[in-house]
Amino acid sequence: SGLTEEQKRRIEENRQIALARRAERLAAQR
Amino acid sequence: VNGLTAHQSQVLNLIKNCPVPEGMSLQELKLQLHNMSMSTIKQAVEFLSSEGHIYSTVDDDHYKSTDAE
Repeated sequence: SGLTEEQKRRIEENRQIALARRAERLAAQR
Repeated sequence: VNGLTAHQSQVLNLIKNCPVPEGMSLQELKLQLHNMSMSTIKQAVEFLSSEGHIYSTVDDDHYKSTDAE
């Protein structure tokens, strides 16, 4: 892909944050 | 079904189906969602982001879905 390593790292970091947030919201709904 | 409004679901589906590594830009969303204003799209993006459905990628204008691989 045309992304730099730095961009890939940032994207993966944001993905992990979003996944954690999503799990948190799902747990709160139960 | 998933607790999202029709607008939020539309935005999420487009982001989910975007194959580009940096995700979908707000401008591309606007081009495809003729029925929605930019402020409505931004509101949906903000909500989806706060719920962890999507996340920003290379900048605050590009988003990917946590469902996509």
